[in-house]
Amino acid sequence: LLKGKKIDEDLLNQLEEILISADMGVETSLKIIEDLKSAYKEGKLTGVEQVIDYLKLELKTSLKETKSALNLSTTPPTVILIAGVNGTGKTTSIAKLAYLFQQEKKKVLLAASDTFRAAAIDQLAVWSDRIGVEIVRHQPGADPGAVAFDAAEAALARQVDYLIVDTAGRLHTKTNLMKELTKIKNVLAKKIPGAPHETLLVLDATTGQNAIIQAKQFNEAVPVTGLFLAKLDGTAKGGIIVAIKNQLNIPVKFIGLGEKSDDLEPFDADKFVDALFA
Amino acid sequence: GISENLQNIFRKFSGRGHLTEKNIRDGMREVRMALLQADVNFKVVKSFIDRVTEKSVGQDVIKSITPAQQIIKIVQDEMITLMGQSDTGIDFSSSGPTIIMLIGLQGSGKTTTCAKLAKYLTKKSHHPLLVAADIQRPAAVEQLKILGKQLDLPVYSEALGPPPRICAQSLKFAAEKNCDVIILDTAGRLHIDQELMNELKEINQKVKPHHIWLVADAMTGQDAVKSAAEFDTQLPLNGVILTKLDGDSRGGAALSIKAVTGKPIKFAGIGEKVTDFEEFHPDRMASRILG
Ligand SMILES: Nc1nc2c(ncn2[C@@H]2O[C@H](COP(=O)(O)OP(=O)(O)OP(=O)(O)O)[C@@H](O)[C@H]2O)c(=O)[nH]1
Ligand SMILES: Nc1nc2c(ncn2[C@@H]2O[C@H](COP(=O)(O)OP(=O)(O)OP(=O)(O)O)[C@@H](O)[C@H]2O)c(=O)[nH]1
Ligand SMILES: [Mg+2]
Ligand SMILES: [Mg+2]
Repeated sequence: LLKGKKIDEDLLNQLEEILISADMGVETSLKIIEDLKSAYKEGKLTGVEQVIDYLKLELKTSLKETKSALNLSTTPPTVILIAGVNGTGKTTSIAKLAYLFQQEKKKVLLAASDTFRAAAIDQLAVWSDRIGVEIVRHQPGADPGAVAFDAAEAALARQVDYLIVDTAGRLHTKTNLMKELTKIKNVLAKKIPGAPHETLLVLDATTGQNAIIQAKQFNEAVPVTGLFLAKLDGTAKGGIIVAIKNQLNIPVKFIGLGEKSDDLEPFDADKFVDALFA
Repeated sequence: GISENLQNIFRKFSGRGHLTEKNIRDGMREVRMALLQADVNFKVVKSFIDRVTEKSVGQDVIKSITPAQQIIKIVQDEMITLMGQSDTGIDFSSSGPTIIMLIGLQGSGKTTTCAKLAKYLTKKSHHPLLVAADIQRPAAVEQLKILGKQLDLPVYSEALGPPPRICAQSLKFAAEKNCDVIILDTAGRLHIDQELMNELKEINQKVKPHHIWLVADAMTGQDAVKSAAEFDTQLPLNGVILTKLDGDSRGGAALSIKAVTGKPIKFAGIGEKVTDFEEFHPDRMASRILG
């Protein structure tokens, strides 16, 4: 990409296009390009080859500032609340986490707290059956908080290592639904001290700038401790997580790379940044 | 929003004669930012800005409005031209049932949209059949069956598939049930999964749908162009449905998808209920994107 080029306005425009096409957004891309210009003026960059390496290093360093390991409870169960807007991959991501923990020989319990969408409970039940983990479910239309309560009780009684709570997709613009999410979190917190230990916002890697607003609003309803970036096996780069890190300091904990239960990877900043420029 | 930003840029404008090249360049930089922030694809933005710049050069400043308003008018007009005329009509088959196939990326809202489209069609005195051709996603068939039951509409499904066979078999079932429209719900898939793209081609060959519509999420970012272009290249796409417009995403994907496929956005999903479905308004979308 950069062979035989010099560090000029043309190159910077090309780089800005790479950043923008990765969904980093105008503000973040501009800032990165400005940092690049300063570094050049300070003599830190003499050759074009150094530019990409410098960019990558800056991004990698920034993304590594936050911890991407899962928050674990000191005493089981570790409670993980899963949230996000409609269709991002929450239910499937829960299956992947359950599978991961299962592989680690941990005991997992799932809570089917999406009592609203057609066949949502059935969908999670198919996964729990396939993976071989238990599930707490009520009737469709039941109170999601009640499901969460029962699941928390069961998690304690059955002494599970992980309780993962599925919630209905919801747009952050719907105040009543965001209030419902807060209520689910409060139910878990009341029943299990320190719960939820991890609240993962599942983002669709194809989502654009709206992901920042999603992160902001969900973070106000329930403190978001991490992102699960799903559908990164597509052509979208998911660069929006850089903007989210800059503005909200929320780390990515996992990435989704497909539709099967083992299509999950813990977030690796180096791999992610290298893929941005691939 | 863009109006205030442009007003600020032109605050010191003298208010006479032509819009100078500098006026236009300053204004267009602001418009470019607004469109990128709205998730319009950067290549679409580039060619769009080139066109509106060309249209703006040398234009006489209309005495009664500010240069900011003039630039906005030029941009809005171009966006409305790009978004195209409203095209919400459905061509129904003159012999046999009209077959509509919904395709798209995972989670874009296809299954829900099938139900919405069915409801919309019954209001127009049609008798749709829903076909559960997604046998891959856990409980996808069940999802469509539940929606069908809520609407008191028939749903065709088979336990085993494969999807092209299910779609072919649904024609017989539609005849039995006197259905005049068949809506095929397909599994979400990546445009780069050639095996699954071939499955869509096979359905198309076997069943020859009259309409193939891409169901796309309004919050999609820069990638909208890549996926839409690929679906459009591999299949005879003739329409688009944009979902989740009840959110606060600016929806630049609408412009990107229209620009790269040329196909009309016919309907909008504006919520999770089966009635949250309306005909798409290109002009309303243009002002939403501009912000
Ligand atoms: N390619 C790909 N598809 C995914 C990934 N994660 C989820 N999906 C698919 O995305 C679609 C939606 O996934 P769900 O798990 O139902 O999403 P959700 O967020 O629970 O949806 P709602 O509950 O309706 O809001 C399904 O077809 C999944 O198979 C991923 O990492 N890659
Ligand atoms: N707010 C809102 N939600 C929508 C809209 N359309 C669909 N949804 C929701 O988006 C989620 C995904 O919808 P589905 O119909 O399952 O999507 P899909 O494309 O069939 O998913 P796959 O089959 O897995 O590819 C569900 O939670 C729907 O209720 C819409 O217009 N607005
Ligand atoms: Mg779900
Ligand atoms: Mg579906």
